[in-house]
Order: sequence, then C-alpha cells, then structure tokens
Amino acid sequence: QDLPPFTEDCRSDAYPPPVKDKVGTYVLNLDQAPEDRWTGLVKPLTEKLIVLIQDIKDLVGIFVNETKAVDYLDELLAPMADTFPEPYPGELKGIANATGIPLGQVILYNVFYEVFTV
Amino acid sequence: CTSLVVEDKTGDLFHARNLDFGLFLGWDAKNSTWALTERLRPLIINVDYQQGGKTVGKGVHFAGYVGMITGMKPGVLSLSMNERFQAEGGFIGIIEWVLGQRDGQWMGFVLRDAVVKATDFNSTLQYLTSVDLLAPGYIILGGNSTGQGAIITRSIGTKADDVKMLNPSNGTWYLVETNYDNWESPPFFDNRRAPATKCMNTMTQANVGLKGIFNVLSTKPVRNLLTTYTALMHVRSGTLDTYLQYCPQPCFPW
Repeated sequence: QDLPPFTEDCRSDAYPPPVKDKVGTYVLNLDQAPEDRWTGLVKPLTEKLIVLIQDIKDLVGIFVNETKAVDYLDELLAPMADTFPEPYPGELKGIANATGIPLGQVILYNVFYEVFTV
Repeated sequence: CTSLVVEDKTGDLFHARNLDFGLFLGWDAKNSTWALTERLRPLIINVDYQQGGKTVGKGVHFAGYVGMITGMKPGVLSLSMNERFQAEGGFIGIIEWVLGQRDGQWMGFVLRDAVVKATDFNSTLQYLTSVDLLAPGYIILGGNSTGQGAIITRSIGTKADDVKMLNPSNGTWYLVETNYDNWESPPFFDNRRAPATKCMNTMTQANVGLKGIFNVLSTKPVRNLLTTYTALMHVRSGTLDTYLQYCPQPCFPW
C-alpha cells in the first residue's frame, strides 16, 4: 500500500498464525473468594509483572524523584482499593498478596487506562 | 488499537481486535521496539470466567489487570474497547474519584461486569451508552443476530457522543474503529482506518470469517510496533482465539 516497507498489500497468508503464538487459557473460578481466584495466574508471572511495573516506575522517575513518587503513589492509591465496587477490592488485594507487589502499584496498573488517556 | 465487527452474507457475526499499547512509554533503542509493549506480551492470557462450573464469560487479559477490554459472553455478545484521546481524559475522573466524587466508574470494571452479566445485545448496548464513566473510550459491541454491531463513542460522565450501527441491508456489513471519532478523518500521521477499510473491501463479504479478518488485522500498519495481540471472537460458537502479534522492522511505530 502507501508507504512500503512500513505498509504492505493486504495480507492473505497470515492465518493460521504459528501455534506458538496462540495464547493459553486460565480458568477464573468466580465461586472462589476474590482474594484467591487470581493467585494461580499471577503468582507464576510475578517476575514479569514486577519488571513491567518497574518499567512504569522508571518512566515516572524521568520526571520526578522516583522513590518519593512511588512511595507517594503507594500511599495515595492503596486506600482506593476499598472504594472500588465488589469484587475488585478483594481481587486486587489478593494479587498484591500473591505477588508481593505493593497494593498501590497493583492499583496503578489497574487504573492505568484512565491515567494514560491524558 | 483496531477493532472490527463484521457480518457475513448469512447474517453471522465476527468480532476481532488488535490491542496496541505502550506508545512513548520507553523506547528500546537496541531492539527498535517500545519497551512497555514488549513487557506486556508475556502477560497476555485468555481468561475463562466460570461460575458453578459453567462458563459465564471469556476475556483477554494482561495478567494482573482484572478489568476487561476484550471479551465475550458465549452465545450472547462480544466486546472490545479502544482508547479515545480527549482533553477531558481519565485523569480528571481519577481526581474526582480521589476527591470523593464516586458516581463515575472505572472502564475495565464496568466492561467486565457488563459482559459477565449480559443477557442480550440491546440492553447491554443501552447500558454501555449511558453508564457513568471516568474515562472516554470507544466501546465496540457485537451480538448474535444480523445487524447487531455497534461503535459507542463515549466521553467521561454519562455522555455518548455517537452510536454507529452495522446496517448490512444498506451495505454497512462491517465497522472499523481505531482511535479516532468515526465521523471525522483520522490524522494523516496515524491513519490505520484506511488500510483496514481497503483490506476489508478487498476481502469482500463473501470471504468473511476468522481467517479473513485475521489477515486484515495482520496487515501493516494495522499491525504495528505497538500491537501485542490479535483476538478473534465468534459469538455463536463461543470462540475466543488470541494470538500474540509482532511487527519486525521495518514497521510503523504506531
């Protein structure tokens, strides 16, 4: 199309994609307590989550003192959990417990869409 | 992001989306990729919501993010949400929330509840057109019957600026939504709508299916450096297939 090689003619060969790229499935049992239902998914991915959130913190650090900002965010955002509708407070606290990531940062990750629209 | 909701000649509906994220959130010069986008990809997972051992919803998540921005209720409807850039963005909603004004709701939570509790396309369409939101966005909805496809253009608060519907009988057999209001031309520097439209017309309605719409979403620049996954949804069969997407250079940065 218009700007090769950054654009291309309409693909007709992309499907099926490689099996290795197919995403797995996690069963979220809503009969389980909110605090426990995500643990089976997030606990094994703790390192990857920490790296992701560290990336966001590093970006914050470009503009302000990272340590202070992160402490402030934790202090500001953690209490927000209890203002969310059920079952989200329990789910977010459960993820924080399972991964060891501070609750404020788990909340930042979960409201990032609202933040990012700026 | 790019979302498609498409009706084939038999009145069957397909919904698919590219999830693009990570713009300007760190550039990895060594690999010429957006840093956050690469961090997000390993966290992508399909989630099968079950109650009493029965599936009541399906969604595509970044692990740890409990809201839903891509999902479906098998047999009932499919949903995807694309970001809308507005001066009155989500940050204002957050400030209102922190200051104690709690009638607005968080996008990911609202959409997850709407999908899991959905009974039909029309009541869900009405709800998502008016629910009080803290952030703007485009909510793309697909159903299980002919004509059940919509792009709901939402501002913050209870305002919907526009609802564009599928209308196969007058030739609107598909809807494309990227990140710009559908009644205006997208900016010249980020026009993924034209290539997507061109490829949909090249495919034609006769060839609508998971394969055809995956090919459209895999075509550069609809697929770009920010694209983390493509999700394919077919409500009648309850199919939600998600595939990681990459865009090796040379590739559009967004």
